[in-house]
Amino acid sequence: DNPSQEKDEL
Amino acid sequence: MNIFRLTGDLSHLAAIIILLLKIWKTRSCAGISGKSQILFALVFTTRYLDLLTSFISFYNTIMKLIYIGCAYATVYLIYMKFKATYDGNHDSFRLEFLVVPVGGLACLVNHDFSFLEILWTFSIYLESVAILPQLFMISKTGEAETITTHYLFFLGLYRALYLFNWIWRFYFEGFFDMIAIVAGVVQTILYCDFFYLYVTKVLKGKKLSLPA
Repeated sequence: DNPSQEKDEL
Repeated sequence: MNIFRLTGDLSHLAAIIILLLKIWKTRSCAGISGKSQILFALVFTTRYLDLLTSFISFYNTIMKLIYIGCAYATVYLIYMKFKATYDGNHDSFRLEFLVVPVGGLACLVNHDFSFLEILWTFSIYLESVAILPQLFMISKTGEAETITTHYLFFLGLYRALYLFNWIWRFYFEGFFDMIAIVAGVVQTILYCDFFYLYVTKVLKGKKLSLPA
């Protein structure tokens, strides 16, 4: 997985 | 979204609002580090540039806009509107000592060597140390107003709650982001000494003052 695609946190 | 994440966000929001209201109601920013507030404005600006490139949720967008707006409003109050009350002599932490190493680290240790990703990484690292000018200021003056300590408490609580959020997400979603976790741990540790003073002094009705 690529964390850079999942920036749902603030 | 889990309960730790939500309460973490609300705690962060509470901290930001407490600080804004304190400055506005007392018409003074005495005891507040303008430099820490500049760093937080920089943190939000570099992290939330994705507002322009991707939509995640209504909640996400609104909260980001509130955080950015409040950060710049706070900087404006300190450096413009209530400049006369700003205690610049005690706010002597050198910002370049934080911004330059953090910028270098963000270029070296990141998930992806792209513009937005490096700025995001920079914001994560910078946030973890952005409170240092404020803590440095308190250590110089030896005291903090009670309302300022409430601000610091909620700001520290926010990142501590995010740690629980990450534990939750790891177990239930298999999600973890090592950069955010390590920086979040560092950030939370920086507040530990303050948390101790807050519980042993402020919550017992005493003013936070450090031994000479």
